[in-house]
Amino acid sequence: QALVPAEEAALEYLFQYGYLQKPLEGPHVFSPEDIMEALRAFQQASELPVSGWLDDATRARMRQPRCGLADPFNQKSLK
Amino acid sequence: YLLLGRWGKKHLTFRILNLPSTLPSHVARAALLQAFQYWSNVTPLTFQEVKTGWADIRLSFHGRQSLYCSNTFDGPGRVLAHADIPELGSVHFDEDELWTEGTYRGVNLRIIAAHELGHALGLGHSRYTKALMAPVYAGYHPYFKLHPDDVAGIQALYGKKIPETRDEEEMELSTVSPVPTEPSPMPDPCSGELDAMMLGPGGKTYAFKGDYVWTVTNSGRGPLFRISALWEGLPGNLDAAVYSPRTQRIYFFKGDKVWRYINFKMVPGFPRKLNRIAPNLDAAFYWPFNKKVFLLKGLGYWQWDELAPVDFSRYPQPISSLFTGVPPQPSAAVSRHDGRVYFFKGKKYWRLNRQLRVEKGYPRSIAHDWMHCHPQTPDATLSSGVTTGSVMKRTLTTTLSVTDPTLNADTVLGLTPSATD
Repeated sequence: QALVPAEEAALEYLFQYGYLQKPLEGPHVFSPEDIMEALRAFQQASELPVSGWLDDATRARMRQPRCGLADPFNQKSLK
Repeated sequence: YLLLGRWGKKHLTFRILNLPSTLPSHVARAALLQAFQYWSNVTPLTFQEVKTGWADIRLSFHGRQSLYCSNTFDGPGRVLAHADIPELGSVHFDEDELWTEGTYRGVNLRIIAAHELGHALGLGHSRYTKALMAPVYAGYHPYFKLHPDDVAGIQALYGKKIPETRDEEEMELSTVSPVPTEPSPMPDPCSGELDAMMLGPGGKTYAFKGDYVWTVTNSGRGPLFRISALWEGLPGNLDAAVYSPRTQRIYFFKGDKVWRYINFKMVPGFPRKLNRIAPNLDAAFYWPFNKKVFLLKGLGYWQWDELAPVDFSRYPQPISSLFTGVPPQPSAAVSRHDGRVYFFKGKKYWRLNRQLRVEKGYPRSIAHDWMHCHPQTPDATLSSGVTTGSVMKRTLTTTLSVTDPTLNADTVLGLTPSATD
């Protein structure tokens, strides 16, 4: 609820493209650790500095035109 | 690369259900067909277009809402397209995007189509940001080609192309050095014989004479430019010129050499020496009905498939066996989108119908019909063969201005998408 619109959009992006997975059971609330983990995966896949924080470069990358299919990237697949 | 699935067969049909409004239909179709070729060039996959009925892969453009697709688009920008994995076959493009070809503006249809076809063939997103299958659009590249990761991925699914053939011309051999030429006098479009005519990218018709080139449209002709100011490294006094919408390539012929360009950029490795066809061609044109390039010399012609091995031992064939009523040794030839072919010789031209037969009423005057030249009057002409002062001044000004290397040839010629004929 405290997210500003830009952060909401980033969260939506991470969710829409497969970096954040909704749990099958329990509340659909992502913990800060989940979000940082997803951001790290996105940054790593995008060849951005990996911080786990929603910085300007990460926001800019998320605004770029792209394919509508989800990405397969998570820490396991990247490894 | 990531693999999402594969088709159980290697010959796939496809159908183009509709096209974007931002591109001429022949340009959009050529872009989509080229997208298939990127994949068929490196695998045993073959693709066949069908115009009706079911197809394995179906390409279409839709907007924010679609009756047939649950994945909506989001207007210009952001999501550009999406596709289903094998063996579903849907490939959808956002019709709200500015789909373009041959320009850095908008979104390149050919590259995005190739990406989506990668999904339709079973590839997921690559983590190499420079790969075609990277999820984010990296922009237009004039010399676009598949990334090694793309090739490795698709070959992991379908194997390598056998036999491995280069996506290069069979008729060319060794690389030769460009030969500098001395400038020739500025020609008068209203007189003299043309060297070459070409229906080029963007649907522009170019006329070549000596060291100069100009465009001709239904409403008039454009200013003259030095050929080398537009196509750097290209000499004047060409034998023939032809643009292939199938591959986006422009071929220029002179003597025993061929130059290949994409738009106004010479492809590295060119010019090359013609090896398997005669030098000093008379004319060349692309025939859209069979997607072949026709090369004319004397009384014979060669039919050349750019993307498949050609048995040139069958050629030359007599021009008269295929073209009825045309003059021998034309100076230029060009075909239009509607399949009509035009032969030029001297001051006259001949129009051929789709059966390659000269139509009634031809030959007609090139100067009148193509160059928009009108009967000379004292006000309009200083002397025979000399254009008016205003026209000459405009021509000289423009010709000088294009020597400025900072000018973009697209802009100078008005080839940006906003320009209309």
